[in-house]
Formats: sequence, C-alpha cells, structure tokens
Amino acid sequence: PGLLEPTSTVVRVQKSATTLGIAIEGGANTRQPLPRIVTIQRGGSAHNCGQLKVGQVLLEVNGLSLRGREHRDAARIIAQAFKTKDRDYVDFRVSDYNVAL
Amino acid sequence: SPPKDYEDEVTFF
Repeated sequence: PGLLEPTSTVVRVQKSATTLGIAIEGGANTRQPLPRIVTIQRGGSAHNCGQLKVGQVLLEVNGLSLRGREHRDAARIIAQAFKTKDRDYVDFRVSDYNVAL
Repeated sequence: SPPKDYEDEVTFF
C-alpha cells in the first residue's frame, strides 16, 4: 500500500536563461484539467534546472493553485511568474502522475 | 459550450 500513491514536489526553477523554455497543454474544461508539460527546450531556465520533465502536471505556481483555471489563465500566471522582478526563481508544484491530487 | 480539444491549446514560454 502506498507505493503508487500520487505525490507532488516543489521544483524551484532559477531564471537562469531569458526564457522559461517549457510548453504546456490543458487547463480547466478540457480533457487535461491541469496543465501538463509537453516540451522542455534545451537552454531554457527549466532545462537548466534539470528537475522538470515532460509529462509532469503543474499543480501550483509560486504557491498559487492552477486547479480550475482554464488554459489561458494558467498560461498568464506562469508567464507573469517568470516575468516578475520580485523573484529570481519560479516555484512549481508538480506531480509525476496525471491526476488531480 | 462543449469541452475544447486540449491538443489545440499549447502555450510556449
């Protein structure tokens, strides 16, 4: 028991490159209700971080839940988190399992 | 409206 329980972890991505370097799909009211990473571009901040993987589901950005947010809204939150000068990193809570925790 | 096809919505950052 417990071996296959979904888990989530927080991955801190330092803004080490001019782009975040990921692509996401999905969002509320789609077949993929939480955004999922579909691409990690070489040379981007996410790739440099080395801890994000294609297929992971994004649950939170800087502690802000993405649950119930449509694609465009989730994308705006991610873009703003990368753009803001307030932090030199973005914290993503991710799950390796494609389920809503 | 019916659920959108999520494959149509991909955003690059």
